[in-house]
Amino acid sequence: MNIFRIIGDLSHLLAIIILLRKIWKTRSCAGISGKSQILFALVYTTRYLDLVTTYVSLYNTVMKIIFIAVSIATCYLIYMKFKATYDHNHDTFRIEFLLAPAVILALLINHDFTFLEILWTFSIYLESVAILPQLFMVSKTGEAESITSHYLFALGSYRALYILNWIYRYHNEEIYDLIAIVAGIVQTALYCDFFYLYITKVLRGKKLQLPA
Amino acid sequence: IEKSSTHDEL
Repeated sequence: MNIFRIIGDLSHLLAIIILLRKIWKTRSCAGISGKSQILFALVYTTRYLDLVTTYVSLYNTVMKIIFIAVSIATCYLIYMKFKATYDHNHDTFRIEFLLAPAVILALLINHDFTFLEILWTFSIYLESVAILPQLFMVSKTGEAESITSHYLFALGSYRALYILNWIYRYHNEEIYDLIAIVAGIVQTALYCDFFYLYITKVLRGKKLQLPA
Repeated sequence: IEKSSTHDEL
């Protein structure tokens, strides 16, 4: 474990807590892409099935359970409890265009052609593009509430910090995982324009307005 | 693809 991964995991945890709290407190999921949340729930449930087979550490197990529980609870709030506030009209990204390539790529490029390994690989590929429906929705509505942009910043930072973690591990432990690294770079790249807007606007107290 | 670690990351 290293500082980059710890801060990355905490940033990830912060992001999903911010989102769940925002929906719960405002009793509304306006501006939130339910499709992205479904993809994230799928990412964690497919990646963390190894909860039942391998024990890495208490930290690892607790965090996996939290990620699965919070992501499913967020989907429940969006699609059940506060369904009336779900913005169907702006959450229109076709997620089948993300799921199909992730499945195909996981079957073609993986470390091991076993059930759990294919699911893990699918989860890694899917996570790299899972935020697209949310970013698409923000671009369609032309703006995002500041709490949503804090969520996106924390979520984007987590994988950016993981890249530093992978550099650290390659340098210090001679460990690397090309699939996770390439997908993580793609995932972080997707946030770049958001990061720019967040730093130049939101941190100056302005609303996150995308050029319509 | 080769890899040199088990999946010990989140």
